[in-house]
Amino acid sequence: TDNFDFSRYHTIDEIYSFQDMLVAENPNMVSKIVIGRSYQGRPLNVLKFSTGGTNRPAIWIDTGIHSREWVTQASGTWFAKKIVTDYGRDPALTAILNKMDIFLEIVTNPDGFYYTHTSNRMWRKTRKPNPGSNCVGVDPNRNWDAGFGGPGASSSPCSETYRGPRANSESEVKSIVDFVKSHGNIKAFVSIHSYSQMLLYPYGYTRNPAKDQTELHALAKKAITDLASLYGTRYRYGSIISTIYQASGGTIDWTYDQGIKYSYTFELRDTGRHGFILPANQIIPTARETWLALMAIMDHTFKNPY
Amino acid sequence: KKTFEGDQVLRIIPKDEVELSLVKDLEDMIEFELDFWKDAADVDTPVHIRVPFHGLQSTKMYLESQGIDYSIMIEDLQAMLDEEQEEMDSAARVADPRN
Repeated sequence: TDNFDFSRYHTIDEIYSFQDMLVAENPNMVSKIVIGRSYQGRPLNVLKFSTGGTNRPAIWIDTGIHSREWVTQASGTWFAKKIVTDYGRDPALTAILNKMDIFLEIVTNPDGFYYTHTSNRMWRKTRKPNPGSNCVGVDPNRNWDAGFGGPGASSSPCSETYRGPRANSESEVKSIVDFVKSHGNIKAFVSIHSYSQMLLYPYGYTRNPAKDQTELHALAKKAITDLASLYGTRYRYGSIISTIYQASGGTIDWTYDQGIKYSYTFELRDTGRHGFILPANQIIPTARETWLALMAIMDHTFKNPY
Repeated sequence: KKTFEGDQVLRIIPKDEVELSLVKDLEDMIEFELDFWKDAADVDTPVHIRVPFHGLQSTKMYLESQGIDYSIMIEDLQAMLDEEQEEMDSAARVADPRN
């Protein structure tokens, strides 16, 4: 993976190969878990970074649940390499990995991602057909069992925010739900999107504040301050409903309600000129600055066990 | 392969609650087939909307009739996608063949 070009966008097959190479190069730290299959049968790969032990407390990171947000999958690939490179060199990451595991799902919506490369660059949803409709796919970030079906999600299969027929109807979502429940010891959950430059915490489906709001807010401030220290990129932060809009059935609302206190979602860099077509030369700067915020969240999780 | 010739991405910054509400109304006008890249969230917060070529005139007429200012963030989406594809192709050509 030293020769992998992190400064350009890659197809799903290239990312799958990268994952296998990383595992082969780091057999004592990295393993690949297939937590399920997408609707079209693609593996839902999760990289596990672990230095030993069983069922250690863990941190979950996923990228690319909305397929067209290419900078997220590209950043996830960079994070994977960063973790193996920095272990043993960066004291903070080393301390975390000596006590905790990190799970990283780089392509959370593989059917959609493949579709963006082959058929429709602007595709966001999954690729499961909807009976009775010509429109395909479900917004996997409206499909979680957290205020499912409430305001801020669409009941129309043709909408970009279609919630699906029922919570967890999408295997891409259900597979994570099953994994999180069966693991039972995940302490932080970070879901990464692009592009609005925001760091958000629960809730999206209700105006009720999360019971840990004060701590989550302070940690978000620390994370975006660290992020901005590299290139000055400015982020907004707060709860989903107060910072963007009401959204029901979202990922981190469900994880928070499962008891995962440090639940956050990112919206990565926005040049204000290109939208989802972020130039490839922005990938590494985006990944580098985001890593600083991720480290702030992971370090806080490590130092504040619960 | 779906192409986006002539599609534009418009940027709108709602000045007040009335404009915000009018922009949100666009989300319900399904005949325009708009794709909200960045939703209408708040006053003074940019909204980005991909407008298919066939809906450009109607959408712009709606905005202008309501007195809502907009700018064109992406003039021709397909041109930008072509550039992205060319960049990927050229990067693949120069990549180490062992990759």
